[in-house]
Formats: sequence, structure tokens, C-alpha cells
Amino acid sequence: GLAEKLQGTFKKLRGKGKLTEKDINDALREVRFALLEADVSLPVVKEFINSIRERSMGAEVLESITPAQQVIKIVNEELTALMGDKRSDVVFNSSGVTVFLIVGLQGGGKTTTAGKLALHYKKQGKHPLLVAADIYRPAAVQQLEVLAKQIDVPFFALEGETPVTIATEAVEHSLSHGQDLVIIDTAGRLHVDEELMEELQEMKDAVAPQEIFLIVDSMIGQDAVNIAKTFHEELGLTGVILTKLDGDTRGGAALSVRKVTGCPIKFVGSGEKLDALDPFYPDRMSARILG
Amino acid sequence: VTVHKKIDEELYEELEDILLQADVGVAATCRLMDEIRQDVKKRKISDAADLRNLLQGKMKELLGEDVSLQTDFPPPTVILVVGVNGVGKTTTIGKLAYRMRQEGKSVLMVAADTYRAAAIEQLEIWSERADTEIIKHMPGSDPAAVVFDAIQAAKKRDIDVVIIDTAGRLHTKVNLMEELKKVRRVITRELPDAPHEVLLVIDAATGQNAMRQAELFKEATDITGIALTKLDGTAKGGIVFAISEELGIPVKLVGTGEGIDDLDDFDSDEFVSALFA
Ligand SMILES: Nc1nc2c(ncn2[C@@H]2O[C@H](COP(=O)(O)OP(=O)(O)OP(=O)(O)O)[C@@H](O)[C@H]2O)c(=O)[nH]1
Ligand SMILES: Nc1nc2c(ncn2[C@@H]2O[C@H](COP(=O)(O)OP(=O)(O)OP(=O)(O)O)[C@@H](O)[C@H]2O)c(=O)[nH]1
Ligand SMILES: [Mg+2]
Ligand SMILES: [Mg+2]
Repeated sequence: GLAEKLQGTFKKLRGKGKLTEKDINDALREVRFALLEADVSLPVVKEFINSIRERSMGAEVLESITPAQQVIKIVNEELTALMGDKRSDVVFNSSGVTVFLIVGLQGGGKTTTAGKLALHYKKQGKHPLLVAADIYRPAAVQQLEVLAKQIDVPFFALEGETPVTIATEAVEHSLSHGQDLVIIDTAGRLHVDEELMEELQEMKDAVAPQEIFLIVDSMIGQDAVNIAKTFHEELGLTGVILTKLDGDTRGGAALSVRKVTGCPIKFVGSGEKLDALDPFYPDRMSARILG
Repeated sequence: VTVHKKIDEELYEELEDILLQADVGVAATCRLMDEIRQDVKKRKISDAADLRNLLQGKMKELLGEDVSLQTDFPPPTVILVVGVNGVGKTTTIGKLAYRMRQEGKSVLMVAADTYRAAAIEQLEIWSERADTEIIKHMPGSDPAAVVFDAIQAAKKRDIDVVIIDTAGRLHTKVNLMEELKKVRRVITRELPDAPHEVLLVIDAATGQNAMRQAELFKEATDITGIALTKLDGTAKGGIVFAISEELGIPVKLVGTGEGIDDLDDFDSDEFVSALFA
């Protein structure tokens, strides 16, 4: 991983005497490559390198007998700090129904994650209602219904209604049926689809969710900044959930999304089963990204 | 878009940024940039437009000749569709089946994703939309059994094209990749020349992990082509350059939307131009 590459870079410089600015810049180039190979978006990589440049040019590195380790230490600290707090502090409505709106691009894992969230909070004593507001994708409603049945959670759907109506009716329904957590699954959509982004805006205005979770596939590459930025600007996200981390993707999208939205990553999806929802550990994510 | 007129470090950086942000990857980008720098020196290129054309030409070379999906085998032509979760396999099958139907071919869809919630129902709706036959078993049944069943039916009913939908699976899951190998073995046992096409479906927004996906799926079932989906987004799909060059797998199809018509043959000229748009 990066550690080995940096050891190699500095090894070549040993015996040359004092480390120079150029030497540090060579080391920073290795960091840049490592982050790009890990799928961190280029603008985020550039910003990150600039943010660690000053510290890397300092005595802490230049006067160390293990400069490679010092650079790694700086990178790790800065990366972990950027990843945010491990506490996933989800916002609950203290008086009444809590609403989660689940949004994101096609195929990212929204429907599955909606099911996972329902199971997670059911185990914590909440009374979730799973709402099928994806009226477009073939069998999307059935998919969520099957998941709801698997975990014995109430399910809400309406035939022939718009997603906005379904969402509003679902919240109405929860008030009279003793459910205190309404989890709304929405259709996958491109951030550049104006009409569908407008639809999400309308859903937000209609049900005032406590949480708007952006579901991001952890294998996404450079496009992560565009997706996250647009969703955040148009909706005001409250959290991100990174999915499919049970694969071997480095997951640089986590850093991109975090940097460009400032939103906390509140959970990670680590499998297809409904119990495969884990808290987000910033230090583990940093280690994974750095390889 | 470069409006740069002369060839200098700023232009090189601009071009490098375009490639990196298109998910072309560090190694392929560095190699391409080294090559064009050398060519500029050797051939004394001075016009930025010529440099861009040079770069685009090299990128097209990485992709090779455009190859389309082969379906004119003695029937039934068997197409196996594989890939990781959520990339667009089922939707691409719906689009492909519709195209085959427009060409006057009889099509049998095979619901071999017996695992994911409502996967069979989803494919059934596409089967109705594309007007095809479909073979399915109960959820939870053995995918290999569904495939076996389908091939018998295809032979009996004299079907032109059989398209097999499989469950999304991460390439790192050994048992799931073994299941896929078994499905492939069943196909070949029942039809020695089949599968005629094994399509790996890749989401255009995928980063460098796409290479891993291609390597492992190729290892498990061999891959004859890529269907690159969701190109209607802002992602450029640059990961296909390395896949084409290192694994020799051509892109055959691109998905450009969620509608039944949103499937095109891969055109490397268009693809490379779009990268620089
Ligand atoms: N391995 C793995 N697969 C996942 C995870 N989360 C979701 N999936 C799978 O990813 C695929 C897509 O999941 P969906 O929940 O249908 O995704 P979606 O965002 O609702 O898709 P659209 O509604 O079409 O936009 C399915 O095969 C899921 O089983 C995860 O954490 N790990
Ligand atoms: N915008 C866009 N969306 C697409 C495209 N192809 C597929 N999709 C969408 O991507 C999502 C996932 O598609 P599926 O066909 O269910 O993907 P899959 O690979 O079969 O998923 P699993 O079976 O769960 O692994 C759906 O919402 C599709 O409508 C495309 O070319 N463009
Ligand atoms: Mg869904
Ligand atoms: Mg599918």
C-alpha cells in the first residue's frame, strides 16, 4: 500500500543528506497516486494534498529519521479527521413521527438499505413503517414488500398515486397505526434529472424528514463528487450511507462525498442480508482507502 | 474542454486531469501522457488541436475495433448476463430482448436470479414489455436447475435467443462465483458451443474496482463483452480502457437510460469524443 511506496521513495533519498522540499513533493506525489487509485475524486485529492503540504514540509518530517512513517502518520491523521465522527447520531423527532427519506442513484442499494434501517431500529424498540414510494422501477414495490415481510415490519404502498402523495399518506397512516418511524424508499435517479430531483424536493417539503440519507455505492469512482454535491445542494442531506463495503473496492468515494458535502457517513452496508448494516468507523475507512 | 492554443505544461495537466476524472486510472493515464509527450518531441507537434487528436487516437487504439454482439449462431444463441449488484443486468436484458424481438427473433428469458427479493417479478415485467417467453422457478431454487430447464425448453420450442439473468454478486464472494461457474458448466453441457456470449455488466460510474470485477468474472466464466450502463449520467466510464487493453474484453453495448429503447451498440469514436466533451 501507500506505506510501502513511501518507504521506497524515502529509501532512495537516504544518504543524500538533508531532505529537501523537492523530496517531500515526490512523497506527496505518491500520496496523490495512492488516493487516485483508491478512487478519491481528483479535486478532493488536490485539496487534500495542499492541506497536508505545510505539515509535511515541517520539522516533523524533515528532521525525522523515519520520514516515510511521519508522512504516513500525517496522511492517516488528516484522512481520519476528514472522515468525521464515528457517532452516527441519527435525528429522531422527540414529539411524533420520525421520517427518513432514502435517496440516491440507480442501483446503489436504497431499497435494501431501507429494509436494513427498519430492522436496525425495530431491534432498538422503534415501530418502523416501510414505505414504497418508487412507482417507476418494475417490481420495486414488491421488492420492498418482500423485505418488510422478512423482518415482520408494516408496509405501506398506494396504487396509482404519485410518490409525494404516497409519502404524505404514509405519514398520516403511521399516526393512526402506532408507527413512530416512517422510512421512505424512493426511486433511483440521476442527479442531473431535473424533473426527478424536483420530485424529491416536493417530497421533502411534504413530509419534512428528520433524515435525508444519500445512499452511495462504495465502488463509485470520480463521479462521486458530482453526485454528492448536487444531491446536497438541492436537498440538504443529513447523512450518507455507503453500501457494498463487503467487496474489495478501496472506497475513496467516502472521502469525496465527505469532503464535498460535509455530511456524516452514518452507516455502511456490508452485505445483501438485512442485518448487514454497520456503524461507520472513520479510522477503518482511512486504512482501507490507503491500502 | 480545452481552449488552450499552445502545447505547454498547463495543457498537459489539463489533459491529464480530463483522463483521471474520467476514471481512466492512474497507470493508464500516466502511460498515455508519457506517450504523447514523447510523440510531441519526436514529431515536433506544436498545435494543441493536433495533440488532442493524437491522444484521442491512442485511446481509440486501446479499445480496438468495435465488436458487436454475436447472435447469428444456429439457434438457440445463449447469452449469459453477469455482474456485481445493482449495475443494470436485469434492465439490460429487457432492452436486449426487445431489440432481438424487433429483429424478428424469438426470445426466451431465464429468471436465474432466484435469490434477490422480487428479482423474478422484475424480469417478468420486462418479459411482458419485450414480448418474450420466460422460464422461472420458485424463489430460492437452484439457478443451475432453472438454466437447465430453460435450455431444454429453448431446444424444444426452437427459440432463437436465450438470455439468462443471474443474481448480482460481488466478485470477491467465492461461493457465489462457484455458483456462476456451475451455471456456465450446465449451459455448455447441454449446448457444447454455448454460452455464445457472456456479458459482464458494468456501471459507468464504477471506479478502479471495475478492473477487479472484470478479472474475476473473466476467470470464473470467461467474458466475451461488456455492457456499460448508466452512461446517461455524468460518469464517463473510463475504466473500460484498461479492461480492454489488459484483459482484451471489448465493450459491446451501452445503456443510456431506464427505458426499453435505451440500448446502443458501442461506438469507440463517440465514446472517446464524449470523454473530452
Ligand atoms: N453485497 C452487497 N450488496 C448490496 C448491499 N446493499 C445492496 N446490495 C445489493 O445491491 C443491489 C441493488 O440494491 P437495491 O436495494 O435494489 O438498490 P436500489 O438503490 O434500491 O436500486 P434502484 O431502486 O433501482 O435505484 C441488490 O442486489 C442488493 O441486494 C451491500 O451492502 N452489499
Ligand atoms: N439511468 C440509467 N439507469 C439504469 C440503466 N440501466 C439500468 N438502470 C437502472 O439501474 C437500476 C438497477 O438495475 P437492475 O437491472 O435492477 O440491476 P441489476 O444488475 O439486475 O441488479 P441486481 O440484480 O440487484 O444485482 C434500476 O433502477 C435500473 O432502472 C441505464 O443505462 N441508465
Ligand atoms: Mg430501489
Ligand atoms: Mg437483477
